[in-house]
Amino acid sequence: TLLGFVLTDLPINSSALQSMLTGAVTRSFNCISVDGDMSTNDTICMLANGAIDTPVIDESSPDFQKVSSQVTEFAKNLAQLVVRDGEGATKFVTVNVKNSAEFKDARLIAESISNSMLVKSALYGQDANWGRILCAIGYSKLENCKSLDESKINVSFIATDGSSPQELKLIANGVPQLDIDESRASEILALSDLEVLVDLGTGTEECQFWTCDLSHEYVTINGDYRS
Amino acid sequence: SSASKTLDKYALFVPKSGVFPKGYEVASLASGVKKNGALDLGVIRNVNKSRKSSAAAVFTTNRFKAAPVQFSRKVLDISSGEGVDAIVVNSGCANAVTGELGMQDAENVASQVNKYVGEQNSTLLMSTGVIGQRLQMDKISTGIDKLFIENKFSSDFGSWLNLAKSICTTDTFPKLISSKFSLSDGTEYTLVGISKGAGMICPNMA
Repeated sequence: TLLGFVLTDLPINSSALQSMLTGAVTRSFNCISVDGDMSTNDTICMLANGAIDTPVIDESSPDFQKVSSQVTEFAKNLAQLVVRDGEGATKFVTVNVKNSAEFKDARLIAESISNSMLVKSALYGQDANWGRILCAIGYSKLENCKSLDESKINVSFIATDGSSPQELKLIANGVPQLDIDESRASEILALSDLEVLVDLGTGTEECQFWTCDLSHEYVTINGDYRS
Repeated sequence: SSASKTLDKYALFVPKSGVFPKGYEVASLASGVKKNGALDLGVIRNVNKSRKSSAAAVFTTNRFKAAPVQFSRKVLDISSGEGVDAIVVNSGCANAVTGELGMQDAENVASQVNKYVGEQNSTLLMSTGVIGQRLQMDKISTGIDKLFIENKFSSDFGSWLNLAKSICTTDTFPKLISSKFSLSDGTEYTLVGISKGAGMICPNMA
């Protein structure tokens, strides 16, 4: 179960606060996955008590967008901690889908990759299994193919430790790179923080999802949770 | 598995200090619901009275919504998100799929806190843990009395960290972050956030 709350001492009216929280959660807590299961209890709430002496913020206030952005970035940091603590997780994985025609499509594709047990198993095993990533993109529940053009798609692993080359291309313009540098792939996949980059090349929208690998430990933890 | 064990996540991700928003106090204790005697009950209260507080929330879209989810939604509907001054969190029991009795338990927990806070419809609830078991109301109720009567509330770092621990289940570390921000005119304000979760995680809240 995911639970969380954000508290502030700003004065924000309840309508603006709900809008702010909903926007933040759309790009943070609703973009994480450990195991693809949704709880009966997931809740994120936010309180604003107005202890700071400043005018009340509503949707028309000049600072509404600024505070909304700050709350969103803050919520992303808080949400990412949940993924880092994923049951049995050894890796924190950012799935970055960019240049999509539609945000919702970028989100669906990112979610599909993030929830794939086979992708997550491969990441745990440090196997550069681009076929599983492409497979997960292919069955994502898109309404149409506006955002997904097989001839334009690029898929890469991105090194997060500053080492070079930073990007290891797995698929370029729809063509699998069969001569992948396996030793470089192993170096990148050995990192505890990974990034999978999917460039759809069909627009300008992007979505980041955060997930983790799937290890033996996950089953151990969940085999006897109730008893 | 070995890689997992080499990462000391507690040392990496748990802060050693924090900055906290004005006007909040928190308290937590081990009520006895968790079998290992760990912290499992926490309360956040707003003590700022200069203005009415505002509240907002998003909840699971799972069709089987737990009692605290249904209850908190009702509180926000009735209050229009105004004057919510307390949040009660408990771990070890999710109070989910517990039917009418679960709703009564949730209402009783909130009523007890509302009395201490002094306002109706001013308490939100969050529960996490095993599904399909009722709250151990004797332990929860005794715990809430203890927190308020013995005034266990504080705004120091240790109290916030303990609150974060009190909602953990299979989490290996408490999740607490805080930061100061500025408005356009330079006025500083503070955000503090606490979350929990390690498994059954793919939320789609609305």
